[in-house]
Amino acid sequence: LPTDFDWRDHGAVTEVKDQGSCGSCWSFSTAGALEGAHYLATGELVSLSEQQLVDCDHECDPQEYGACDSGCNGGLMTTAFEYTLKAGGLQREVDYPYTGTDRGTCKFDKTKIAASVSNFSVIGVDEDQIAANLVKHGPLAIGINAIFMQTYMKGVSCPYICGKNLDHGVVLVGYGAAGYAPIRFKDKPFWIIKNSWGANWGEEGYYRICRGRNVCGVDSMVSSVAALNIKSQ
Amino acid sequence: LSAVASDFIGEEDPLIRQVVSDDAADDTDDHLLNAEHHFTLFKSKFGKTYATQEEHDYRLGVFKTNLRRAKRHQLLDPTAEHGVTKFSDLTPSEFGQYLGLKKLKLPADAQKAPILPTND
Repeated sequence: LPTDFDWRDHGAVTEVKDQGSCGSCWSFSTAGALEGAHYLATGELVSLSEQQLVDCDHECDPQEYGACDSGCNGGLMTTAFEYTLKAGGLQREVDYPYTGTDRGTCKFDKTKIAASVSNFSVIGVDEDQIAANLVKHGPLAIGINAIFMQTYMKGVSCPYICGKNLDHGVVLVGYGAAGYAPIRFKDKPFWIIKNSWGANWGEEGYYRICRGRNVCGVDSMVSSVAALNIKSQ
Repeated sequence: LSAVASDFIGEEDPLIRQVVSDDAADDTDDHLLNAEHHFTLFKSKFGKTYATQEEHDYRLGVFKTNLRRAKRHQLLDPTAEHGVTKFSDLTPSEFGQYLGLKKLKLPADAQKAPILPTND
């Protein structure tokens, strides 16, 4: 495993987006992972439509009655991958732009599919395996407890105390061996996370959190997706 | 830490109360001016406007609470920098609208990723 790795350096990550005041983080996490997988499969980086997931994906978790993806009221990345597999894929962002509400009807156009899922997997709470899947399969969809993110500005976040109940979905795009933390004069190996709160939050839209002990539950909901090698129509 | 951690169960954290001294009033004023000053900067930086004076005053109150929250987060998370962000005028439940992850009971049919080699 390389000591540092960042998919942004390899052109597999689109620009930071902004979900607005809509609980649709799950769709940004899903689209972000599929954008990376599509890039690995085809060499083309395409910004994919979260709004299609918000409007059209009402896939349910077979284990939990009533736990269905529901637009601005939340969802799950694994069920969103399941929806995308069944629907045939996601359209481009430009063809199905984000509105930040879930009051619209589904306007999915099968003839405009830009990226398709071939399969997806869940990765266990093992940081080496997470890093290996990241390097091998591209950016990963992950859950996290966002309590410290409301006030986060920059640096490597490593709270002494942070719940592991997950309430936010983001994209893991890389990791670093050590980020200098001036306050504590300590190097902290960290994960690099792409968030969906716009580029005027955090480190130009990104969040760094320390690795090593499943801080804020960051290692406990990780999934990877593989894309079919289809060029966007 | 326990004092600070109690913030996470919604109590007013029982931080050791500052010894009241004759310049205590000045401290309070400083803090108030400071909060007002930060709020002014916050509004211009993030383009925030409020429809009524009541809404403005309410948001200023929420903002002050979030300043204290940022201070506590800084205590608990010293290797990052915490402070005023675009969410500093939101209550925790309003902030929840920017999240959206449902609870996960791992679907039995979810394929487990094969173990990958991690040396060499």
